[in-house]
This record gives sequence, structure tokens and C-alpha cells, in this order.
Amino acid sequence: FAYFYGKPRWVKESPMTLTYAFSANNMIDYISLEEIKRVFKHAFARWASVIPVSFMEVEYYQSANIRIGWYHRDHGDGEPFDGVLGVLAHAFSPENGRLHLDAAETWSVDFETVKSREAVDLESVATHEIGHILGLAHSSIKEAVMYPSLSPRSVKVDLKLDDVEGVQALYGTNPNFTLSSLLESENSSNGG
Amino acid sequence: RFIPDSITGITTDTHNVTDAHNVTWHDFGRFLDVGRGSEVSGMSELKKYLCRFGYLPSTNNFTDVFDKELESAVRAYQSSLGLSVTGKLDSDTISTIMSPRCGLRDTAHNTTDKLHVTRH
Repeated sequence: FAYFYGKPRWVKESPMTLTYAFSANNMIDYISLEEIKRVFKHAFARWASVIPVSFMEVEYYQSANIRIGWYHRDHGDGEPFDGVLGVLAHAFSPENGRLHLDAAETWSVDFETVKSREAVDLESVATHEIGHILGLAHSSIKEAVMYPSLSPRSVKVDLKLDDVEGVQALYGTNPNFTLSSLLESENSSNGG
Repeated sequence: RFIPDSITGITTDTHNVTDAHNVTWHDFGRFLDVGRGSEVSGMSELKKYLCRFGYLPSTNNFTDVFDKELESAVRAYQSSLGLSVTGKLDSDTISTIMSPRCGLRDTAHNTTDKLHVTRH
């Protein structure tokens, strides 16, 4: 795992709750808002299960800690998106909170119904970008969620030991987290 | 001709007709096994890619020559991405470069990275 320069992290009173909201104007319309919210809730829950930080969706976008939206090409933050595939998304280090997804991608929450060869799993990318929001940079471990690349039609949503160790060094350990359950799940995903 | 599995078949835009494909990265397959000292048209685009993700310093004058700086950048990229560090554009390296990815730079400790801003 790696951190951003200066190892920034969110600093708030304990127990820490970070709020998140979706942009009213910068969304995709072929996945329902309900479904998008469900996917992000799962993605946030994965990180919340390993650190003593919780995430709460709020209505007010401007005042939310984490602000999520889909954008085309140059969208004003100096990091323009590039059309289909290429760059999929980006997010900013703590405590900025912006999480941007490329509106040109074919986002999917279910590869059974979305047959495009270019389809990109929304939950995998959301989980990765939330890692950046929390302060993790890219990992060189291919299996880690924080590895920078993701092939179309692939799913990578389970945090690996590298991800967990990195984020726990920033925020501490969720009292309900057990290393054995993580190792067990890593083992089963590796086919034992 | 080298075509990585992850990119195979990406030829039609099925979702949004206003967005062209990211043809630049798709074209990097032709650099497979190109070595230091070679000059290949379009190599400057690969240098721009490596610059964008933090492996080469920014300049307005990238050449099409596979020079010493590019070799060092390829080595750094391979190290960052968990690939065999060869300094060569082998198939694993080209395949990884062509894969869709997060837009954040890989060199986390670059103080000039625009995305390393904090709110004050």
C-alpha cells in the first residue's frame, strides 16, 4: 500500500462519520438512482467494516464530506476524462472529498444483463476511489483493490490484506474486524 | 500482432455515440518489444502516458525515440505496477499500460500532483 504525499487523512471527532452525497446534475440515467445508491452503500460498507469510520448518505451535496458525480471530458478540475475506457474515474486525497466517474463508460451493476465488452463494474471502481478518498494511493499488489487498473467486465470489490493494513494504519482498526475472517475470505477467493 | 485479452474486441461504441474510443492507448500494442535506441512513430504518446501517471517529467517536446529516460520510466512503471522490472516493453507491460485504469498518478509522493490537494 502507499499514501499520498504528507499522508493526509480525515481528522474528525471520534466516532468518525463521513457524509456523502450524489450530484443532482451529474449522474447517469441508465442505472436507477436507487441502484447506484445501493452499490455505493456496499462499497462504503466494505471500508467501514475494517476501520472505525462510518459513512452516511445525505441530501445536501455541497456540504457533504464526499461528493460523487459523473462527468464528461474536461469538467473543470484539471484532470479531463478521455472517453470510453482509458481513465475510468479519479478521486482526491483527504480532506477534499471529490469522487468523479467518467460518464462515457458503460457502467454496470450486473454483467448478466449488461453484455457490452466495455462494461465496467461500478462497485469495483467505487470501492477503489473511496480508498483514495480515505488517503490510500495506488498499490503495486495486483490483487489489491487499490491496484490502479481494472479490466472491463471484471469485478474486484473485496479488500485484500494490503488494502486493510494501509487504511488501518491511517484510522485504526474497527473493533468488530477480525484478521482471521479476512484471511479466510482471501483464501476462499483464491480457491483455497 | 499483439492484442491483450483485456482489450480484445473493443471495436464498437455501444453506449454513447458522442464519445470516441480511447484509441491512443489501444494503439500502444504496436510498441511491443521495441527497445532502447529505436525510433517509432507515435512513441511520444507513450511518453505522454508515462508523464501523465508520474513516470516522466512534463515537457512539450516528447520525441519518438526510445531513449534512456523512457527506459527508466518503464522500469519505474513496472516496479510500481508489480511487473517484472526489465525496462523493456514486454507483453505484460504493454498489456497493463493498455488496461483501463484510475486517473490518479501512481507516484504518490510527487508533490506537484494536482490531485494531492486538500481543502483549507
